[in-house]
Amino acid sequence: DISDNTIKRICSIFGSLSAMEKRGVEFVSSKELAGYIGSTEYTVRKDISILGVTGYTRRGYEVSGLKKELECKLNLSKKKKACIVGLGRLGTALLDYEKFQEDGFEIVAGFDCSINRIERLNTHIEVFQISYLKDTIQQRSIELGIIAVPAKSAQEVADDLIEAGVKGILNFAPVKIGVPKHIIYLEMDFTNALRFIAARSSL
Amino acid sequence: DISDNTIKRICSIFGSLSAMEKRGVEFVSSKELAGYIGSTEYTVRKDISILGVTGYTRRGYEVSGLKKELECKLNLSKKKKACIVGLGRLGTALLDYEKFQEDGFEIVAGFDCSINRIERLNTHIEVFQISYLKDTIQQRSIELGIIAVPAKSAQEVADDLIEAGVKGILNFAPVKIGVPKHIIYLEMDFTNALRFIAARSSL
Ligand SMILES: NC(=O)c1ccc[n+]([C@@H]2O[C@H](COP(=O)([O-])OP(=O)(O)OC[C@H]3O[C@@H](n4cnc5c(N)ncnc54)[C@H](O)[C@@H]3O)[C@@H](O)[C@H]2O)c1
Ligand SMILES: NC(=O)c1ccc[n+]([C@@H]2O[C@H](COP(=O)([O-])OP(=O)(O)OC[C@H]3O[C@@H](n4cnc5c(N)ncnc54)[C@H](O)[C@@H]3O)[C@@H](O)[C@H]2O)c1
Repeated sequence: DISDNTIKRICSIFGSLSAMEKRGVEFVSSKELAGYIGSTEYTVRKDISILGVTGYTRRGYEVSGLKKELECKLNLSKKKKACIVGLGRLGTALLDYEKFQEDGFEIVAGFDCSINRIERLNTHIEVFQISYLKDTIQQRSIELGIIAVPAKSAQEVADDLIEAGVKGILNFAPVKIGVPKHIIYLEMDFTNALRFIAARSSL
Repeated sequence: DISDNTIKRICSIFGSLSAMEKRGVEFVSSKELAGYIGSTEYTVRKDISILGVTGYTRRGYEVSGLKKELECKLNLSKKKKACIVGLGRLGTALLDYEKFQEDGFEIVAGFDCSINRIERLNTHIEVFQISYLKDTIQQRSIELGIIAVPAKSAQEVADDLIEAGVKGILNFAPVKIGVPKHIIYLEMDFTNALRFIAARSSL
């Protein structure tokens, strides 16, 4: 079994390779890759070999080839379906966020508990009242639920998403929620980003 | 000089210590800390000692003590001033985001290029037309600029923030912007979070 931390590092390697490919870089050494993602040369080679990927030449890894292999092993090229619960300011900003599509996810539905909010929204993505959550998730095989409701409703929304059958949850509400072990759960808060800026400006 | 990657790791250690303190944990080993943040035992000890912090006992690091020392060395306890440029859906959601205050930042101003948008906003934070950016940043000693404008305006806004004298920029627009070396720059996009969820669900 591959650990979460190993997967996060491999995703960062994939991110660096995509950026290099856009810049036209052909080869990259494990030392350079380690520098980009904040890891060590030894760990980069170990992480890549865990996925059964080989191909290190005298000039290093071949950027496009390695990127394609990682994309396939991580199953990043298959588009997955996602939905957003909570269509307030943040939720509607996320509905329009064009980068989702580039990263392998497709927003196929939005939900809110306020009928007034749903009727006033002008968006190309279909929006529903929260009572249609379970049926819509099952009918459209939605794998990822994105939580953009106030903190006090986040746990209840998470429970409903899990019961409806999602595989993963991305939580934007500033509150810790409990999920069963089989659910992939990430909090989207920029605490670490703010701390880094504060720390960097004083060291 | 301490590298960006080292600072990011130390900020993650600080984050883990705060969470442990809330749970009432008294001691933690470097091995446990390494597991929480995805690092190695050796690197955790090295990173902490770089800041000149000692105090490893037979039972491990003392959680509250180490947290306080890191908070002081990273200068996280002093509140820094921030502003948001772009008061659309995302920008107004950020104006109200109560977690900013907890993480050592205080939003003291918002800016937008649309007068209509500024007049309609009902918020406790003072909002200005974009032409007042430089004067307000200098008068209020604002150190961090947060970009929440459409991608096509992000570079121009970044240039204005830098000219006005900010130390750091947190960019939410999905576009790469160029900044001089002395500016601390971070992009806030959840590509890595989405990739991790996609990869974890298939491995
Ligand atoms: N992590 C970040 O980057 C970030 C940034 C800004 C805001 N936030 C957080 O995102 C959340 C949303 O913020 P916002 O500014 O959009 O708030 P908002 O009040 O504008 O929107 C919340 C929406 O959720 C709906 N809602 C409430 N309870 C619901 C439920 N049980 N089921 C379905 N819909 C429900 C409301 O009708 C409303 O439309 C908050 O928790 C906020 O703290 C996170
Ligand atoms: N990283 C993320 O998590 C995330 C999520 C959603 C949206 N976004 C991005 O955030 C940005 C804002 O999204 P939104 O949905 O709030 O858009 P929006 O259209 O609702 O708001 C944009 C605001 O910026 C203002 N503006 C435009 N040009 C400006 C300039 N030169 N100076 C000052 N103000 C200016 C507009 O008047 C408007 O009020 C977009 O770039 C979007 O792609 C990021």
